[in-house]
Amino acid sequence: LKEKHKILHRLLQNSSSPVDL
Amino acid sequence: SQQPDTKSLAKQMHEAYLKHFHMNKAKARVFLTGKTSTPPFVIHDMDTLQHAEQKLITQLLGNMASGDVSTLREREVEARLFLFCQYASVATVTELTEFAKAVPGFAALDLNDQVTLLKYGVYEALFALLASCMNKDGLLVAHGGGFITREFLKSLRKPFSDMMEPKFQFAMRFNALELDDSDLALFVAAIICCGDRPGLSDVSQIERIQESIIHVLRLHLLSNHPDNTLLFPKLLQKLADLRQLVTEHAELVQDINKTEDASLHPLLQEIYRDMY
Repeated sequence: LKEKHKILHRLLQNSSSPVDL
Repeated sequence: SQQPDTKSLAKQMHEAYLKHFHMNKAKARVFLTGKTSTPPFVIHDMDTLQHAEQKLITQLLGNMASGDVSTLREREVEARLFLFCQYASVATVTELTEFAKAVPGFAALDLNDQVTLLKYGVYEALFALLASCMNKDGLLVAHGGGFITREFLKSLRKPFSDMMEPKFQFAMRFNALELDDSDLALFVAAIICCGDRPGLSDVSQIERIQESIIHVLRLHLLSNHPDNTLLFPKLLQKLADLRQLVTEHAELVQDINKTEDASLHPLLQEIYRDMY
């Protein structure tokens, strides 16, 4: 699941990290 | 862990909702009812869309890579609008993620379960929130700077013309319930904390969170809408409508992705992949 959802994982783990648009 | 009482959970969710979503129903209604000093720019045909793109591009695409902006100008109008929708969706998914973390118990869940809840919940929540920005004639965009008419969206070529009309139809039924932002905050929390998403590991823990939110939602609706005792069951029915709306939306997006020259944002690819 982690491999397939890297951005969702990142968003969940790091509140200050914006999505890399 | 200590179970927060009804009023404090409702208040906590309402505050998190106002903190994390840049647009809310109260703000949107000010724009939609013409009570602002600068009314939204109305996009109703190709000319007004082009004009709006000049005017609103920084607001619409503030976070967009500059390379994307330059290639965007050469693309057809449907592809450009599809891209705008995607960027708005990505921004809302980001907001929803922060909101989810504020739901008591969510952040303590297994990380894979958090991912699953977001994967299946964000589009249902997004379409529930989108209704706040809609009236029967159109949709508020770009933080209230623009208003795209429903007729213009319907006039696009297929399959893009099929994208928004089902959302308007849902929004009209949903808006008839006259929820306010405090109700919507709990409703969105209930959408996200849903124990029957595929592949969850700790179903019982998620069901406990869900039950507590649903319980508070029922009591909150009774006190906030004392004249409408059927509001709670009507709202639960909307959960099923939203699931159907997302299923059809995911099919349409995957169809567009296959048949059109329209790339999908990596975050949205993650969400749609193996969804239903």
